[in-house]
Amino acid sequence: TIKRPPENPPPRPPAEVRRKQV
Amino acid sequence: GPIILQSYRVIADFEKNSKSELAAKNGDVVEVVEKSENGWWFCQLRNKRGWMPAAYLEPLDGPDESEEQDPNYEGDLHITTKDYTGELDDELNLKEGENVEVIHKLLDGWWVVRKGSITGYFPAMYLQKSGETAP
Repeated sequence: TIKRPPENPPPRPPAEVRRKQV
Repeated sequence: GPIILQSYRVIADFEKNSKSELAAKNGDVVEVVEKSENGWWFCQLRNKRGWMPAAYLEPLDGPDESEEQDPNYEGDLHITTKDYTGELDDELNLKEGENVEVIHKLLDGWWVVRKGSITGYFPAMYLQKSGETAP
């Protein structure tokens, strides 16, 4: 059985990944 | 027959903040069991299972593989289901019950939404398609 996902939004992409996307 | 699970590489250390999450280190390879639209993916790593943020995972087969939807600049009407105050400059601050237009549904669970003349990221978890009732 699959558990319910966490109740909070997932974290934003890690800072180093965000820089790569720009 | 056997279910073939997709393998993803963890691209940054992730520490769990609740019991249902799965902690992993940069470079670990996890198998994805289920992908939720809200950006949490159910993964297994060795003998452990739990939810991980999609933003921390990249396909093992290479970053070219894209499941991302195209943006919809006309906007897809949604309503916010919870107050949210942005933590980064590019996020929107919205109260529960506001009407917004979703421009781009990103796999990481942070959707690009437009409210009037302002556009920014908002958690998919706190959005519901207009005209639909909560599950």
